[in-house]
Amino acid sequence: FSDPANNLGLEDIIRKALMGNLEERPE
Amino acid sequence: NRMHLVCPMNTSPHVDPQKSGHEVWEEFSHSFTPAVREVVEFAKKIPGFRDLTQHDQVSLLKAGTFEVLVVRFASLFDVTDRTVTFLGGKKYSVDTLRAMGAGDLLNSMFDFSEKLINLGLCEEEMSLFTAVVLVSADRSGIENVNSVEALQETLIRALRSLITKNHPNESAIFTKLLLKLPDLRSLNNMHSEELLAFKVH
Repeated sequence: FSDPANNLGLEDIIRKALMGNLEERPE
Repeated sequence: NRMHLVCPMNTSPHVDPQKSGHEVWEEFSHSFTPAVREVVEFAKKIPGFRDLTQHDQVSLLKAGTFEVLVVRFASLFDVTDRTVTFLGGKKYSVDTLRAMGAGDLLNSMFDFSEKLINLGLCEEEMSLFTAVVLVSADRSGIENVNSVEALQETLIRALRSLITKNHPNESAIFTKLLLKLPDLRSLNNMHSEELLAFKVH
């Protein structure tokens, strides 16, 4: 998952999780 | 057209031959995304991690997520019966995975998992070790090396203190743990090469 070219979309997942993606959190 | 994806972060190593490469990748991504999110949630709880710049938090996670997952999922590699449990819950033998195309990385993962589990760390020790794995100042792209280094040193001191307290007669454990760090780097490199090869195929 070093994923330098972001082929796995790892950076997007990390950024969303870091910022706290409210849309994906259960009520 | 490789028909297997021999990574336990997948639900199963079998790949539907009807699916396009993009679809296979998407499915795999859905499989490992929750595990990556857990790594991020873990990182957020490391005291001081959120005080690093956002750029450095992302850089550390991008570089270290694989290594954290290797530590967290070491128990998926059963060294006694030489099987790997995939996220779908099914076990596959080393021979089966080899026939599917698994290479040296598989053996290296077994070696690492066996040695780590044999250290007999408790949950708290494992957690602190995982934090040390993640917060490494020599990852590429770190902009504020001093801050990451300071946090890394604090975590290493805390780990040493905890290990010394819990294992007063086994001083080698701390050294052995630190020696796991280069092993993890090596696994990370091997894994990146396999990922690249998979993408090329």
